[in-house]
Amino acid sequence: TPVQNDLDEFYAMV
Amino acid sequence: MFEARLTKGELIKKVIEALKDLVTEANFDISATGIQLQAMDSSHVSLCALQMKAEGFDHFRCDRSMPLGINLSSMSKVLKCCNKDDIVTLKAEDDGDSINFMFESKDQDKISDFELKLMDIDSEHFGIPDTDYKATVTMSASEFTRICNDLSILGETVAISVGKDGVRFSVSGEMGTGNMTVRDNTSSDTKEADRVEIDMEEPVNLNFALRYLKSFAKAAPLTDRVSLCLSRDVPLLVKYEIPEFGSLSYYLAPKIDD
Repeated sequence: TPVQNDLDEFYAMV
Repeated sequence: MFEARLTKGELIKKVIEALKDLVTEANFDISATGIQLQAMDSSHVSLCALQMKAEGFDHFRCDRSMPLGINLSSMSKVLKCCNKDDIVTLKAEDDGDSINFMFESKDQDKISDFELKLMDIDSEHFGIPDTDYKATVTMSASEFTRICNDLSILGETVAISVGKDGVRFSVSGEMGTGNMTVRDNTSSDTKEADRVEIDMEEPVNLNFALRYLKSFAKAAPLTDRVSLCLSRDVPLLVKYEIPEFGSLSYYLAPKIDD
């Protein structure tokens, strides 16, 4: 089953 | 002083309906160019980005850029008092702690006003890199809503694959499996609203949680068209352009095979 990624891996807070 | 007046007040109502499932409270960043909002849902799986251009309003004045922290469920309750054809005016003082909503009926025979307390919300701004998406599908917004709702009876995860035959949405669950394929129909006589345009540089196949896509689809009443932008291993962009007003974009992290 695929596992949900979160967005923090992709978008850093600026 | 901030003041914005919108004859098509219903748009504000629709925007909030399209956000409130995912975001409970957020800063509306107001400036001379318009209103922006960026917020992740509480589990940091999806991000909403709203843009409302100053020119999209009938009157827009913002003397000082500032964030207006608002609880969206309270705002949605206030907007329930706004009728379909009402003119909406939003007002806030520069150093005030509230925002004022005024709803005027088209014939000016009923005027309501509400005041909501503003909240201090930690600003969250994320750097979303410019992405050269490998596949972009533009289709009817209501058709996309239908696909998400229909497939969610079978499972929680949808595989979206864009290939030369079109875009396929597949779900499998305990009950069974389901597939819906939508093909590019730009070469036929299909009416504008039902057009499916597929722009693909390379095939893409990604998994996403249907629950979030169903929440994004709440933006469909805002516009006729939706774009899905995909690239391998990057978040999906689901974009609703609102003609002459702005846009509402959603980003969703993919599900990755364990």
